[in-house]
Amino acid sequence: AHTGIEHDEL
Amino acid sequence: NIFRILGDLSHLASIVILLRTVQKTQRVDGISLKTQILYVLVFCTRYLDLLTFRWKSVYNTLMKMVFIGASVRVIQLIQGCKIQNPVAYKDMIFRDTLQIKYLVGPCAVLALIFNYKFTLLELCWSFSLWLESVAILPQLFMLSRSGKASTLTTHYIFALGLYRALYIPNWIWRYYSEDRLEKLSVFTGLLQTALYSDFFYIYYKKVVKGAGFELP
Repeated sequence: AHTGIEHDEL
Repeated sequence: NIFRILGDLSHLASIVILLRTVQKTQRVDGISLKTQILYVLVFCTRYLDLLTFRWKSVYNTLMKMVFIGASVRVIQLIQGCKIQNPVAYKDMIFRDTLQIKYLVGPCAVLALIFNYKFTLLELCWSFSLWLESVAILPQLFMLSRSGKASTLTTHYIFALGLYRALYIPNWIWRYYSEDRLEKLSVFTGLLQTALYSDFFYIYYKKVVKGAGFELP
């Protein structure tokens, strides 16, 4: 399932 | 937080160390071209979100562009050595023997299994995480085969390993302060750091405690 966490790290 | 910034900076430092030294000396001995090609692939697949224009911040966007640009520039410089220093270049290619397909293939499969959403962007993102965790292997393989490494190579690998190691306290920090746990990043990050751990130990013993760098 999609956790809804944005990929904001490099 | 501090760990994340320091991590990003050491990541940047590793690339700058590599870029500047290759540019200045026109030498590629000890550097794995395959690892560098894998990094270009890692950055290009991870930062595809640049194309969607849903940018997170100026810092985030700039760093992504810098990383893609710098990794491509490294390849260009290494290719430049082909003409400038053909003997060293051929020697490098000759010793850079780990086959990329054994890394890219499994990573593609892992990305298909472990991902947050079955979309092109998310699959590429997951693929890039898996690939990054093993991208250093051709370089480490080359090191272990030759047994010797220039200081450039060791400082480069150290800064690169430090970056992933610093991301671990960053994730712990974010887990407590933001209640954020990004399982895929954490797992591949731990895997990547584990691959470096042996190297770190040798680096500490040889470089920090003095003298040259030699693998057993």
